[in-house]
Amino acid sequence: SLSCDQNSEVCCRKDYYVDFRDIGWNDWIFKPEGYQINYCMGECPVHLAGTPGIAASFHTTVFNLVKANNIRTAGRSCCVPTQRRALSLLYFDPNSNLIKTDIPDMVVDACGCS
Amino acid sequence: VEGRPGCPSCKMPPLEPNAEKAFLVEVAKQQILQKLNLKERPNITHPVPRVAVTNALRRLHMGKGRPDGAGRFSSWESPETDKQGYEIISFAETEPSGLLQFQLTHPKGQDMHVLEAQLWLHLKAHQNITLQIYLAGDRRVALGEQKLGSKGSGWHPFSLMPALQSFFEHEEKTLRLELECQGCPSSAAVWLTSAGSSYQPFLVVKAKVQEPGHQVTKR
Repeated sequence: SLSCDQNSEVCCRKDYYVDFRDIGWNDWIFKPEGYQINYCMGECPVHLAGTPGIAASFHTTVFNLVKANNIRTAGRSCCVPTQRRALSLLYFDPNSNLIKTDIPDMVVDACGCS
Repeated sequence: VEGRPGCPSCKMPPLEPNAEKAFLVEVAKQQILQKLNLKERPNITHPVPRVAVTNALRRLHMGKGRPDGAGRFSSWESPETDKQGYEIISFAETEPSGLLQFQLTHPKGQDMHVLEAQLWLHLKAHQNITLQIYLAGDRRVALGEQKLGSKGSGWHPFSLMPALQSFFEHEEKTLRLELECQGCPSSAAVWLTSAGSSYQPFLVVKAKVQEPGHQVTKR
């Protein structure tokens, strides 16, 4: 997956990190110290449609059928997350109990056209 | 901002860097609160001493008494289900009578199925003793007992399941445990390291979210 830079127009992953200390959340969130809130942005031109995202998504068979039968596709593919991982949080609840949980699909690791 | 290309996908005009930062911080806050079923960030009115937290995490990390011996505060992607799981450490408030009181919180709107509940106590050096744990109340309920050989001071885990399962099925918040020790000097203060220090007793509950109406079937 491409990481976005100043000039990229193509589908890429834009990295952004929110430090809990900066937003005053470090008193109730014990670990981690911040949240990597990446997101996907960019164009998915036709020649890129399906790269690399489709390979990782469940549309593969449909897309292959479309290609095999020369069906003209209307519309374009979109730049979406193709790989995500959980965010493990250790935080205090209002009763000062320490709670550990894994929130699935919270961190975007890769983007692609799908 | 004039002159800078807008968002290639949605054609939204570019944001001022500060505006983008504020926007993303707000999105991050909303996402985390929503996934934790919280309307707003908790206000911590009685912070737990950091040393007690570190002690408890170190205890769990060393895996003493963990049934699976994994020895870590494990991450919870349980293979059978991708249901979100919780591991809760609740620190005891010790009443003058020696009762241990825990303030437990039920995640709103979610049925929890408790898999494990362990009470951790730091005991002083002792000879052969038998420790009994009760659910306090008008009619106290025996939760279990454990014989301990003579040993130096240290942490001991006591499993409270399945006896405690019924407590978790009611949305009660306050859990009060009564301890009795056969073979110990009479007052708990003599054999239980005092709660005010970094050896605060704590309760570890391992639970997972259960579909509403989901029946737990015995295999």
